Amino acid sequence: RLTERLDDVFRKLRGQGRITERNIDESLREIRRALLEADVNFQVARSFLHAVRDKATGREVLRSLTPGQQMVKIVHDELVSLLGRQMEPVKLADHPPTVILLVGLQGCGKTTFAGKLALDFKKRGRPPFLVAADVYRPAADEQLRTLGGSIEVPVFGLAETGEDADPVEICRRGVEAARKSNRSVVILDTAGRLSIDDEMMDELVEIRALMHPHEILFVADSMLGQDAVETASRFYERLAFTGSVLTKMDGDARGGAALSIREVTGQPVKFICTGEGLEALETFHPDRIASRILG
Amino acid sequence: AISGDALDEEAADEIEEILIQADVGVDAAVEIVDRLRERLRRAESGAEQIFVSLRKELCQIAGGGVPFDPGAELTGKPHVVLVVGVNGVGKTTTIGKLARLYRDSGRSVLLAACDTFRAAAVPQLEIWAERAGANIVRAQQGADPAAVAFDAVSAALSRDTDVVLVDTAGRLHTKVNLMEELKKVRRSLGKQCQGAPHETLLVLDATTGQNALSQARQFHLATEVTGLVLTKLDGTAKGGIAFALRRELGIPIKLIGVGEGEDDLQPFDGETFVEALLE
Ligand SMILES: Nc1nc2c(ncn2[C@@H]2O[C@H](COP(=O)(O)OP(=O)(O)OP(=O)(O)O)[C@@H](O)[C@H]2O)c(=O)[nH]1
Ligand SMILES: Nc1nc2c(ncn2[C@@H]2O[C@H](COP(=O)(O)OP(=O)(O)OP(=O)(O)O)[C@@H](O)[C@H]2O)c(=O)[nH]1
Ligand SMILES: [Mg+2]
Ligand SMILES: [Mg+2]
Repeated sequence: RLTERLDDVFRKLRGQGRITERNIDESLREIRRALLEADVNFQVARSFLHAVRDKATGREVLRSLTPGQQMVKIVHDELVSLLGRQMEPVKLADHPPTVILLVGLQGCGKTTFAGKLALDFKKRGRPPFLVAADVYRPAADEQLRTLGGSIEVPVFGLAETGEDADPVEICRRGVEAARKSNRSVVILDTAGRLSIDDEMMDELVEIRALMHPHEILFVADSMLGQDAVETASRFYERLAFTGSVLTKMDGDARGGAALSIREVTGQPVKFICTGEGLEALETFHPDRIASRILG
Repeated sequence: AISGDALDEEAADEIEEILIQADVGVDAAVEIVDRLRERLRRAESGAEQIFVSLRKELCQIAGGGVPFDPGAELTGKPHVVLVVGVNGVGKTTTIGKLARLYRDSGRSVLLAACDTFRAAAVPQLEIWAERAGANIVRAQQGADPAAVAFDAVSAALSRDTDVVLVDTAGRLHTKVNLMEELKKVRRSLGKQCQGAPHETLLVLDATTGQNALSQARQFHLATEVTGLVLTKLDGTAKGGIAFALRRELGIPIKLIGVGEGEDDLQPFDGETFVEALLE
């Protein structure tokens, strides 16, 4: 555990009332290791540690804590402030429906999250509407319809538009249908795609340009490694997403990608998914995520 | 800068950075740099480029397996392949591609739809079966996956099928009850065909970071994994976690996924993999 490892570091430099330069460097190495093991991006960890170093140097060690614990507290507080405060996740549009576009790599949990988000809005008395804009993955449409059916939320897709519609048209007509039936929120589920697949990224750019989503959520697997920075920054460059979602947090991935995504795009984590069921949705708590990253 | 043949502090740090950013992980990266230092010290020519040595070192770790060959002699009749892994990594898609590989080498293939849980999991596999010209055995939603596994092998035996590919539901390795379910599926295969499963492939997403170690350990404990499949290598992720896995568990990488189409599955080649990682 990080606290224990840092305690060991400081035990070797016992008797110090203040954290000095030398014992900071030693402890920073341990913290760096912990961050990298937690999948925080290398460059992000580096700049983060600079900030921690500044905060730690010359700081009085509180009487009630061991230096190790004090260091962890500094790191923890810095992580929390970087991850951003807890916030109202989705601001509703002045004129309904609020349009939410879901994007991300293959297999991260977008379709499942679409169902979760729909259930959440339904419970809040905001009638949701799901749009199945993934025409590529085998049985993607059926998957979303099954999820929608399980929570009695309407799903709009190829069955309604006809088989030749492309994702842009499905989104356009889906939002139109949502508006006509007075739905409060419309969630656009899209196909997973690589950030370097220009054609597929262009498709999202087009959907964004036409539908003016109020919210674009970048859905990311919590087990994402160093590539979080590359992928998130590319998605952000093309789409300027407004928030991210961390999925599969019911596993034991430390979730360092959350920090990387936040650092590199400036956008907050808005939701955490904690299971395969549609009920398994939480809003983001920076202190919990910080503790998890530090292990 | 990295050039020449002596590994100074700066070069060592630079290499460590490259490796860590490729998801090799801190421990494995440090060990690789140490071994690289040793390799350079012992190099006869003396003037071997650092990068050449690094490439050799990585190839030595990653390689050594027998390249996957769908036309090669099969162990069982039917030859049963169990496919496992956490949620969303590409198991079902990999099975579709594998079916295509076996079909192209003249084998008959049957798919076992043992993901009886997730929405539209079976319809998804059915489309892949159709694409590859494979048969499929399925049951109703919520059926016992072990029963479907048993039925699939029975069907393969009665139809004299060459290969059975068993698709299972994604599951997090931390969920004890789901890992128990997987063990039950595995036992069920063995009941109907001695020696089955002849191959157990753990599918890993190349974008995964250090959690891949935890995944591999748990799946290996539960089902004795015989090979790894690393998917989504057509993206920007390097899949460096492969080195830590090889180093720790010794399980060979057999196949890599490089796209979403039928033909996007390749036998793993250490040299190509290392090349891509270092570029
Ligand atoms: N354990 C767990 N599994 C999840 C979670 N969210 C999604 N999943 C599972 O992850 C897998 C992939 O989910 P999908 O919703 O199909 O992912 P996707 O991003 O829509 O995939 P593509 O459309 O192919 O890009 C499924 O097995 C889901 O049940 C989560 O929070 N926890
Ligand atoms: N780019 C790319 N995408 C892939 C690759 N392999 C699978 N995918 C995509 O990843 C997503 C998930 O694939 P699935 O086959 O459904 O994954 P799974 O492991 O069966 O998922 P669950 O059954 O829900 O656990 C789909 O969108 C696939 O098209 C690959 O090698 N490259
Ligand atoms: Mg989907
Ligand atoms: Mg599947």
